Amino acid sequence: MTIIIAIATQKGGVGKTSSAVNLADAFVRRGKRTLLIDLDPQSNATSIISEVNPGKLRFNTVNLLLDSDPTVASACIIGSRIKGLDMIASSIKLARAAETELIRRNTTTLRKRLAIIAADYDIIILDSPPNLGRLTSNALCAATHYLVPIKGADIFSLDGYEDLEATVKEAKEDNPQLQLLGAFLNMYDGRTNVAQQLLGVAESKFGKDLLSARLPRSVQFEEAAATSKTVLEAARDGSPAKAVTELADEILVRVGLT
Amino acid sequence: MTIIIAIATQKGGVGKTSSAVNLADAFVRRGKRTLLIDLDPQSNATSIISEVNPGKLRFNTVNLLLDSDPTVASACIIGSRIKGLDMIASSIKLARAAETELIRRNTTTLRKRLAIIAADYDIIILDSPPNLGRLTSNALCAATHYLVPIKGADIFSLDGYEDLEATVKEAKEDNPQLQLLGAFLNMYDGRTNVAQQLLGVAESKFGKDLLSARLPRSVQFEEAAATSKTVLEAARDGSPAKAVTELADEILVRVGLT
Ligand SMILES: Nc1ncnc2c1ncn2[C@@H]1O[C@H](COP(=O)(O)OP(=O)(O)OP(=O)(O)O)[C@@H](O)[C@H]1O
Ligand SMILES: Nc1ncnc2c1ncn2[C@@H]1O[C@H](COP(=O)(O)OP(=O)(O)OP(=O)(O)O)[C@@H](O)[C@H]1O
Ligand SMILES: [Mg+2]
Ligand SMILES: [Mg+2]
Repeated sequence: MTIIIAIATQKGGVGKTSSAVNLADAFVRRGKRTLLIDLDPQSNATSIISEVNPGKLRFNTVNLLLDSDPTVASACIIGSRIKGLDMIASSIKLARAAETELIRRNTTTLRKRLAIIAADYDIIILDSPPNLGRLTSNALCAATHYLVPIKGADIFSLDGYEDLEATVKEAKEDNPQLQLLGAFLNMYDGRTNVAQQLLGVAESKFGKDLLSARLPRSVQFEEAAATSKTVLEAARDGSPAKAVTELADEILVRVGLT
Repeated sequence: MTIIIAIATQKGGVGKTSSAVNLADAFVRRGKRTLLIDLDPQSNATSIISEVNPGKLRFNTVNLLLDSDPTVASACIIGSRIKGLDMIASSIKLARAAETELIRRNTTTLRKRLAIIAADYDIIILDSPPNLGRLTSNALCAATHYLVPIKGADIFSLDGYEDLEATVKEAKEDNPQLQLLGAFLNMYDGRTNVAQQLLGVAESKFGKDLLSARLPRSVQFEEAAATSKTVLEAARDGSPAKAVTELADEILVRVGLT
């Protein structure tokens, strides 16, 4: 069975995209056939891993979600810059489409479209936008698991979890198998009081659903993104790359794909 | 004339909310009658400055935007924790309302509603969500100026500026007086290469529209938010508070309110 992971939270800037691309690279290096789908109109994931200028692509997530031909999913898949990692690119046009077209459709659209292509992959990662609108609902309806990044010292990234849970509950009506893969701490700097306090709150809120692997705050993440690379490509032996690999391995164990 | 500042960018986590509440406090300390309106369903600004539990409020931004009685705006205004700073609270219900109701209305709804209360204030600050949907369009149609936070080392916070400009252009059809107050660097740490590169790109992209005041990356911002305070309340003499005051003063000069 293909594992489909929606990386979701409405809190902005907590590392949804950076964990999506970095984990995708780590899964490929563990020999998993991986597809990354960028469901955020900002298209940040697309700009990091796309080989071609996204503007020149004939198909993207707008087609995936709105074309009348349900088999369009396979046409949307392209190879990324990373050997062994496929992708479906996003576009800013997805924002308007989500507001006008997608709102009239069932949130199970993506789920139905992915069913056609899922068998070719071990893991599909869905990067979602910072809101709980139609795109995130579609992602949660299509996913087998959802993964929640918590920003190490950002109290608001914890605050919004109840609202995410409400959206998850709605998605479970169409997708009862959806389960929490877990939450993990990103940009974690254990030296500050506020991060230690937040860790305590996260441990009591998530319990065993808090992954033990954490990603440290490191400028290597920002540098990698600025040069359109993953941290595994930019600095293979650095501590950020090691932390990403540890997180990926813990996820593989939790979803039963070791 | 009342200055209405929309703090807007679709990029998540760059400091829209933290600059909204910190600048609001700085403007009050400069003797300006200030109102902060939280247009983000996440309600982060509300949780920092609200005196009462927002769940107990009878009126919030949902009423402001959707009640049939246009004079509801005055009923939505409450005092915040900060003496001299008024606010209109948000609620997660705003998300669903924006997707269903607001989508059918003209983006000039907020503009019309604010016209009734604006005269009581020197400055109104609009905190917006991390997207370019209806709530941000309403904010841009109501504003006299828009302010764009750029995260010091986050290449994506610069990337998305063209998309924001497209939304601004649409807003200008209803609000021709809307002007760019400027962009400013937040979480800036000049010691890293990626931040210095980003500064260079921002200078060439914005020119004189890049404010010279910058907010440093400092855990005091995260600590203040975690204790529901502004940095001016939490550490009045710290360098973050001084930087916020400098930014506020530069803004007051740019909008002609010294
Ligand atoms: N562990 C980390 N240490 C330092 N910087 C990080 C880390 N993880 C992510 N970042 C940086 O933080 C910024 C925000 O991350 P990212 O864009 O992945 O968040 P996001 O949740 O996808 O944002 P959005 O809500 O806008 O989609 C980026 O510049 C990214 O490079
Ligand atoms: N200069 C700074 N230094 C360190 N941390 C900061 C700074 N400015 C903001 N932060 C922290 O970064 C996090 C994100 O900031 P904030 O929530 O204000 O961003 P936002 O753009 O409003 O996010 P969203 O897109 O979700 O609305 C918060 O935890 C905040 O405390
Ligand atoms: Mg993202
Ligand atoms: Mg905010």
